[in-house]
Amino acid sequence: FPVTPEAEDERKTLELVESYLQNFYDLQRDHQPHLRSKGENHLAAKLKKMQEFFGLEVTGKPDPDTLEMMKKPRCGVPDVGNYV
Amino acid sequence: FTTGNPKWKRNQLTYRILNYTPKMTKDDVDQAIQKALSVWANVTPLTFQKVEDKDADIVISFAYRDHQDNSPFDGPNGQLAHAFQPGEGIGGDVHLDEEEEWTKDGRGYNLFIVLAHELGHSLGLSHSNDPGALMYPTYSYTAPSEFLLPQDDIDGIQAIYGQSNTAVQPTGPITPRACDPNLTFDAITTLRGEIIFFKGRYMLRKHPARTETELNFISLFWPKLPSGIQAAYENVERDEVLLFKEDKYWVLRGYDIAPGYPKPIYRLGFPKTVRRVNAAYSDEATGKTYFFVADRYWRYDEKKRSMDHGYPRKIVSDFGKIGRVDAVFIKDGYVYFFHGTTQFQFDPRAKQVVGQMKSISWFNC
Repeated sequence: FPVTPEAEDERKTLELVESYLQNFYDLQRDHQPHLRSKGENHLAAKLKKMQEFFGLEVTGKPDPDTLEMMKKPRCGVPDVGNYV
Repeated sequence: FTTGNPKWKRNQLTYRILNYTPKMTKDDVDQAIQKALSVWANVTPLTFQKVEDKDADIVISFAYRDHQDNSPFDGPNGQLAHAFQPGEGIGGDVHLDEEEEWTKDGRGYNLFIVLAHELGHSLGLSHSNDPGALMYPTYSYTAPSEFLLPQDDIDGIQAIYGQSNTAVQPTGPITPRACDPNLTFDAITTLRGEIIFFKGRYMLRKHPARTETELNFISLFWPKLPSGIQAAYENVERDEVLLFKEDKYWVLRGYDIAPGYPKPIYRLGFPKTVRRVNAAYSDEATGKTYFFVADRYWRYDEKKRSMDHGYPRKIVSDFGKIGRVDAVFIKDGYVYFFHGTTQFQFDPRAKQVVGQMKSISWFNC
């Protein structure tokens, strides 16, 4: 079946969130599918860290304010961890 | 600070410009780099010497997509640049994404601002979560001529390299925090139902329907407006906001600065002896606008578009002991005067002060 627009949007949002957290909040890239549920907790934990850093409401969910912040042009150096 | 506290072992550092972007003249790039280096040199004992054709501590280059440092760029916007903490080889180097629209002004991305940020990393700083800091991760434009290194960044870099050798230690702007009880304002106005509080290069935006207060750079909304707005008022009928600084004023029509501004305040009928306006508000009910200058005030008729006769008058004669007015706005029929951290609620019908609050009473602290 063609992907519904909502599902497509959701997939893009998840991609944006994962890539942002991988780039700037040290979210590991290689999640095993069977650890899906663990992966989601892991992602929510990193998302909370990002929301905390930017003084956003710490929801662990990609709410509009969080997505807006993720879309802002920025420096490529991570906000946490080393960059060597 | 960066994990492990990396720093350069000596204060005399070298830098090299590996290549240039075709989007700016070579001179403009050189100037942006020199100005960005001086931002840090001015507040520390660090010195930066340019070298050509040999290795340097800090190598500045424009790079495209995957440029062999395991951190590929992502095309226009998104990631603008990155830099590496102090160390051998790639350590200290700055890479700028060639696909960005690099400029020397407010269009695209200002090379000076981005470089100054990245050089902070080259010297050992990481990101700050102070939204007004240079080392805040997201890009925000400040006119290079108006740029002052924020205190947060000065504190950070001096903790690594110590203070500058100058007799007078430089200080920088501190980011206003809505619930700081010592917060004072430069100017305040309503704008289409919201209240805008001006402070330095910032504006605090309060929407009656939202609990939190939004802090932004003035330049985020109006790049042509200077920082340090001194007075502002909304003419609701004309859907305009007038903003004042020194002897000039700008008009905001809707959300855009009207063309042809700034204009001299003398067009409104001020005598040449007036050099600046401290505060202003416009009463929609009467069509009268009040301008406060030192201990006096003028009244302006918005319909006749000229000053009323018999002015200026002493503030104390008609508004009571509210002292010098830093900022003022009118809302729901009451006038709110700000003097330092004190706010007076004035009833124009009863012609008297009916309440006194803290300056930050609007921020749900």
